[in-house]
Amino acid sequence: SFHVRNLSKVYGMGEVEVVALQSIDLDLYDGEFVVILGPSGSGKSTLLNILGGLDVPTSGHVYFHDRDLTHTNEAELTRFRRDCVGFIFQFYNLIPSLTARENVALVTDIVRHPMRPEVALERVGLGDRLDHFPSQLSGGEQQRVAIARAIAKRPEVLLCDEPTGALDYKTGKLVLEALQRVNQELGTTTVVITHNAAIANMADRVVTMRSGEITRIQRNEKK
Amino acid sequence: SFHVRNLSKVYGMGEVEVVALQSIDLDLYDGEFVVILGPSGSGKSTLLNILGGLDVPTSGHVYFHDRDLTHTNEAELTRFRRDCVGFIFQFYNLIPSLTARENVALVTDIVRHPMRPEVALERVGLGDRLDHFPSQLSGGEQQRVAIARAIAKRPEVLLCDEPTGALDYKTGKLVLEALQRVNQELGTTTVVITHNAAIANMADRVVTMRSGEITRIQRNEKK
Ligand SMILES: Nc1ncnc2c1ncn2[C@@H]1O[C@H](COP(=O)(O)OP(=O)(O)OP(=O)(O)O)[C@@H](O)[C@H]1O
Ligand SMILES: Nc1ncnc2c1ncn2[C@@H]1O[C@H](COP(=O)(O)OP(=O)(O)OP(=O)(O)O)[C@@H](O)[C@H]1O
Ligand SMILES: [Mg+2]
Ligand SMILES: [Mg+2]
Repeated sequence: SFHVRNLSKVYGMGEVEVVALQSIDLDLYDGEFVVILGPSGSGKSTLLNILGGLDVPTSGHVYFHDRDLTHTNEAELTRFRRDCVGFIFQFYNLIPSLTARENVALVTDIVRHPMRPEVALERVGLGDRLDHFPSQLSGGEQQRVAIARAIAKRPEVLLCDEPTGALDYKTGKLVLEALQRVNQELGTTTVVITHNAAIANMADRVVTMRSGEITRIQRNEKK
Repeated sequence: SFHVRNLSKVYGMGEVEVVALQSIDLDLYDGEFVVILGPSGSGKSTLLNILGGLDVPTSGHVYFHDRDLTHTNEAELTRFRRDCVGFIFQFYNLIPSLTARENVALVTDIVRHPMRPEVALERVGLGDRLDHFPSQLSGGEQQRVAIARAIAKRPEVLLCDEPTGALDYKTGKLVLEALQRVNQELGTTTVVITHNAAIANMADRVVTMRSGEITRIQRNEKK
């Protein structure tokens, strides 16, 4: 579980200051499926990057299982990212010189009980593109390789920054089902950032952000 | 206007062949606003890249005002891209070492009657981020810089590959209104690729693609 307390992130550039996060408080429970909604620039990626140990806040704390991620050393943070977190980046961050399968294997080779790369790529509908490079794939196909790479890790925590941004409705649904399946089979704590309010129906809870703050947290009774 | 005749694009890699476009026929009329819908991998970006003179087909023709773009020389193609086309890329393709304003000015400096960079960035809601670099902007903010860069050119043709992919509903609407305004004020022939069927309502016509083919062309009576 995560406990976020009074988290702030401020970028100061000369006389201009940009407040990306403003005193955020948030609890995430083990095995939950949480969706974060909010307009462009509202601080979603910044929050997810800090939760995933990829960025540091200006002030405040993030506790993961009672360990303070925001006051620990680089080696601990690296271990947390490698062993506990599967991350789907907003810009995919695939390695151009590796095929789809190799991009997934790069991550699964260092994890104890991964899915086989072929299985993960099959789950996102790319079973017939294993040996193609990112430059040979469409935008949405690249995004799906990034998703396969994260779920193949069978992580304890799955952080997804707009995993369906480049996908049509049907392909997006396939991907969300793959994420939901990991969440249900493995009890993976899953956080999905999206602009698509329709995806919010899948969540246990929906967190709405605006201008660096959390404005609403709604439990989804229908689930 | 564009006249596309029997256009095909085939990628052959060893024994595997990927047919990105299969015998496409399409007419686009001056000043029209056309939306192209279709699932991930259906050939939308490939078609748009060929229309914009950024890629060559395997066979077939693309006529722009009766000039055959697919059988011309590199200098003609460069002049077409520079003087006639504003292009919004699916991956934005901003220059990281230039600010938002400089990224737009890079394009407007070589055009006869551009918008001022500040005006274009203001139209997409980024008037207060002119001197920030892409790395200091969120995903959706970077996408909007790419949109400002294309509309500032006040081009004869505007080709947009998923211009609202990284944007929430309200910001997406702002951007689409900016595109629609250019289309109406300047008579710019506008093609927008999207997965979002709600955007299709803005179009004069909607072209639906699947597996490299055009399956339907619908005129929008409501417009
Ligand atoms: N260089 C390449 N080599 C092989 N196949 C390619 C190459 N570029 C594109 N393709 C394939 O051609 C097909 C069409 O790609 P395209 O990028 O046009 O799709 P798209 O409709 O834009 O998809 P998306 O919505 O995911 O962006 C895809 O299946 C893609 O994998
Ligand atoms: N390095 C930086 N320097 C200055 N400002 C920054 C920096 N990185 C992000 N920001 C700003 O912080 C705010 C929040 O950014 P963030 O990327 O978290 O937004 P977001 O909600 O993910 O937006 P999007 O939906 O467009 O991806 C934005 O206004 C952004 O411009
Ligand atoms: Mg973001
Ligand atoms: Mg595409």
